[in-house]
Parts: sequence; structure tokens; C-alpha cells
Amino acid sequence: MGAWAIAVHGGAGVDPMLPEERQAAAKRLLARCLELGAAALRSGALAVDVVEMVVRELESDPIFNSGRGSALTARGTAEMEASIMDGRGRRCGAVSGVTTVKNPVSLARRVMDHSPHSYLAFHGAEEFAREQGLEVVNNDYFITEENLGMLKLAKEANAILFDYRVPLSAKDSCGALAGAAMSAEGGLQMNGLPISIYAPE
Amino acid sequence: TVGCVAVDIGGGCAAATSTGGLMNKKCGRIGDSPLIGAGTYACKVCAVSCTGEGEAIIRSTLARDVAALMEYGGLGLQAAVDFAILERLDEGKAGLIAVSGNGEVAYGFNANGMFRGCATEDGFMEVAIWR
Repeated sequence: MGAWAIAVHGGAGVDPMLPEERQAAAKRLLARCLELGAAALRSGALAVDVVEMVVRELESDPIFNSGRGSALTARGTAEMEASIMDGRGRRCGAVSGVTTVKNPVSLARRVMDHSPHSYLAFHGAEEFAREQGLEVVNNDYFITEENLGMLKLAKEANAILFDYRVPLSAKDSCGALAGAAMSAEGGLQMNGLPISIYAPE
Repeated sequence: TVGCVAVDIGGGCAAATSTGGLMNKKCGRIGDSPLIGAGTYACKVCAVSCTGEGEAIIRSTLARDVAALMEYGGLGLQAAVDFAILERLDEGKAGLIAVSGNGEVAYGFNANGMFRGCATEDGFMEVAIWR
């Protein structure tokens, strides 16, 4: 018997001025998911079952950019993607362009376990989800007010915001504060926007 | 983007990644998260989940690179993660989490922070954002 281990992530690149409460909320979610996964591993669960379970939890909470709380397309819709891989036998499954599947990672798991393929996308992935009886919801389940605000900001800046969020309050302060922040951060930018307007992730 | 990697008591490794992608992206844009070998990879040696600038992760086949550095290059887990993040991303900004088949856990990022957490059987547990 070997030793178990687990790691989770919620995105890379963080606004250095992210409000403390937002940081704490993100850490609480990560800690809860870590505990969930560790308990399962401790009781002998398989790694592939654990990673699916943990990512489902993360998809269901709007704090990070996946599932509920996903970043939005230029049309204001959620279009999600996910993948899973089992090191035992290097089996894998992936989906892209899913818009109604509540937990994309579970659809990726079904592709791995119940299809002859490794990767299904868009309407093919949506059809397969219904064949498999996975839970489907309206696309607006995934859309949060916060992300609608961020999309508006991105359109105003004519930029693609990279996997990040902008706290609504920061949006108001985007101008002067961002400017000040820019000088404070030595002009550090991400996708054409000062890093200071980025938030969790 | 969110991700999880795990190694179980039987030594099996697995990885999963899920994302909404980029804000204001074109419809139909595919990032690194669903691409096996780029945003996600697992084999007997390790399991990796990546996050960050998708296009940079795809170009560098980041997740598979970590496994290849261990398989072919004989590097340990943290050394492979560090090399991939520091040497293979060109100008891109990204981060990743990884476990090895013998119970190790590692992470690396060249962005200014990464939401992450890790735990091992011997009681180590960490949840952090910054360096």
C-alpha cells in the first residue's frame, strides 16, 4: 500500500488587492474540498472517483470559474469544458462547448467510461449527456450577476479577460484606482488590463 | 478554472480540470482544460492539472511535459513541475498542481498567485493563494 495525496486549484493569477473576505471565502471552499477528497482517499476510494467528486463540488460553487460562475462568452452565455484522466491505463475523457450540463466533469467521466471516444464537443457532447441521463439545466444556471458585470467591463475594454474575475467594487474603481495601482505595480498588466482589476483567479 | 489531482493508497493517479474559459471569449473557443496532455494528464508516474493562459499551456503541452520530464528525464515531481513552469511557458502565465505515484504532492506557478490546497497522508495540509 502506498501513501495517498491530493491537491486542488481554483485558478492562477490573483488581484493583489483582492478583498480579504473574498480571499477567505475562496480558501474556505478549497479547504472544504480538500477535506472531502482526503476523507475519501483515507477510506480507500480510487483517485479517479475522488478527483471527479472534488471537481463537481468546485463546479457547483460560483466562487471559481467553472460550472456555476463560469466566465461568459462574448454572447453572454456559459460554454464550458472539462477533462479527466485515470493514470491507471491512461484512460481519459474530455468535453467542450457544453451549455446545459450541470457538472461538465461528470460528462467527461462518462465519455471515458461509456463511450468509445476520448473527446466529445458541442451538440455531440450535449446529446451524449442526455443519453447518459446526466442532470441538465438552463444555461442561466451558470450565469451570475458578478460575471455579467465582468463581461460588461471586458467589452468596454475590448479585451478578453483571462480566467479572472473583477470584484464589482473594483469595477467602479477601475479608472483612478487601477491607474494608481498600475503605477504601484510597475505597470503589471494582464490581457491589456492592469492586474489590479483582476480578482480571484 | 478548477482542478484536482489525487493518488490513492493503491498508487493510482488521476487528474480532472473544469473551466468556463475566458471572459468575453468567442463562442467555440477551446482552451487547454479539455486537452489531454495540455491542461490535464495522468499516468502511472503522476497526475497534473493546469490553469492559466490556455494558449500558452497548449503550446507547451504543459501537463504531459511534467510527466515526460519524470518518465524520460528522471526528474522528481517538484523538479519536473519547476522546470515545466519556469522553462516551458515562454511568455505565458500559468500554474499547476501535481501528485506522484508514490504519494508526493507539488505545485508551481509563475503568475502572482494561485488558489491552491494540498494534503498528504502523513498529515501535511496547506491552503494558500500567494507565494
